[in-house]
Amino acid sequence: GRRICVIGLGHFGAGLARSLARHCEVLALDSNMQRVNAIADDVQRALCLDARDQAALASVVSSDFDEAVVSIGESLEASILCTLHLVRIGVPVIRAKADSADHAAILRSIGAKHIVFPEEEAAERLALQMLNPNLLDFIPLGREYRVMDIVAPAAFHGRSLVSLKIRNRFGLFVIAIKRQDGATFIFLPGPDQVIEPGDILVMIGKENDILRIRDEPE
Amino acid sequence: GRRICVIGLGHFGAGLARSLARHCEVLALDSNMQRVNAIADDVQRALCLDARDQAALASVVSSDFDEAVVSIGESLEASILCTLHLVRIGVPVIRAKADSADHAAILRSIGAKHIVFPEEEAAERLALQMLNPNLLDFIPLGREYRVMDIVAPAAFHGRSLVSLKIRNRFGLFVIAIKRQDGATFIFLPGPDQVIEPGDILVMIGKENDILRIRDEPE
Ligand SMILES: Nc1ncnc2c1ncn2[C@@H]1O[C@H](COP(=O)(O)OP(=O)(O)OP(=O)(O)O)[C@@H](O)[C@H]1O
Ligand SMILES: Nc1ncnc2c1ncn2[C@@H]1O[C@H](COP(=O)(O)OP(=O)(O)OP(=O)(O)O)[C@@H](O)[C@H]1O
Repeated sequence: GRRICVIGLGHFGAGLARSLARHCEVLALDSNMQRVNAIADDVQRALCLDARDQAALASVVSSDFDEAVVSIGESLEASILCTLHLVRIGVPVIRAKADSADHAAILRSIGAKHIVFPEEEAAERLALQMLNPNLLDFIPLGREYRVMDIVAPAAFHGRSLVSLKIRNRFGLFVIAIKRQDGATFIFLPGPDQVIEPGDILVMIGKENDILRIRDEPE
Repeated sequence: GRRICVIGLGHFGAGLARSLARHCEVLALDSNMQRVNAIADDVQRALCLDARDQAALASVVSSDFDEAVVSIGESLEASILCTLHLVRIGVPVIRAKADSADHAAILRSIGAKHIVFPEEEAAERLALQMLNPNLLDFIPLGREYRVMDIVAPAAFHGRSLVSLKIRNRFGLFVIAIKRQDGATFIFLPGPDQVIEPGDILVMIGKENDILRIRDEPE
């Protein structure tokens, strides 16, 4: 499991911390005690501190962390300072939520590797769903079932679907395969279908099971 | 193209209005003139008005609209009133952004058909991507493929899935079976699964093929 720090527990940060905490070790930070308390039972560790204070931050976050996510909204200063501190502390991957293109440019220039625009991304997805009610991602199968595209792991290359026993071993189903050429699309591949390098498998199953495929040894 | 009204032009509402405007006729509304001006070039129509004012709203929105989206954030009162007005005006599908479970419950009880939690949804997706770098973002199978629930035709009762040869005869796949008791849910039913009267089959395939099953003779 990886160690991730989430700073700023608004709707986005709190939601992220909770989702990640199911599979990783999460440290959740916020300067608002109520928000820290509200999440304390759902993450591995939750602390109240001001992320603008580098000493305070450095006392709980180190370069041993795998990633940090800065999801401080309203205060541009706090969002930027916090990101800078994390870069200095040496956290290898930093993601930051941005409020505008300019905000994003500043965050990138000081070292945030990935910028997130949560509301805009959610808006784009809802637009897709509204424009195409057939969209598979929104199957009413229930929350724990997902449709996901996954790059075929190396362990699957050259193997037929039936030999991989995906349904028996993972409780999953490959609804389609998209090939690297971008044009080949195989719907409901048969059991003898051989998986090739670069294949994208469109899978249905429970989130945990789909993630287990990722951890398939080489 | 459909006619959609988006009320509340924060990050989510503005993003949604712009995405939809590429394919539909969008009316964008906000009580803040600056936000209306900022979006005016990107949507078909943008107006400044207070959504709590039913007369003002009714002068620009009617039951001829296909959908409305209420994406007013901070003001619970405005979000709830606006939703109520839209219900009275007779817009057939209303989606509303909610701030909390309680807010969502209120919106649903007054007639919002779909509730959106944009930041939480974006957080869940980012969590998935962080946990599985193999994961490509959801890509639809394409418009002609559908997921549909159909009531098992009488010709299927008492038959096992493998004996029905659904994949070979119809090019379809049964991803799940929902039983009449409302509680039994069988994901990825096996080939020996016997279909019972009242079963609902969750099928994936081309729309025409799924409809052929419905027309299966008794
Ligand atoms: N200096 C700081 N140190 C730590 N946390 C901070 C600091 N400044 C703000 N925060 C926290 O960041 C969190 C998110 O900020 P805010 O709620 O303003 O953002 P938001 O963009 O509205 O969030 P969301 O859209 O995710 O709900 C808040 O819980 C706030 O307490
Ligand atoms: N009575 C009202 N009539 C019309 N628009 C309104 C009304 N009240 C608020 N709004 C608008 O709703 C928009 C969204 O509200 P606000 O910015 O508070 O939400 P938010 O949740 O922070 O948005 P986002 O997260 O999408 O950025 C604002 O542009 C605001 O001007």
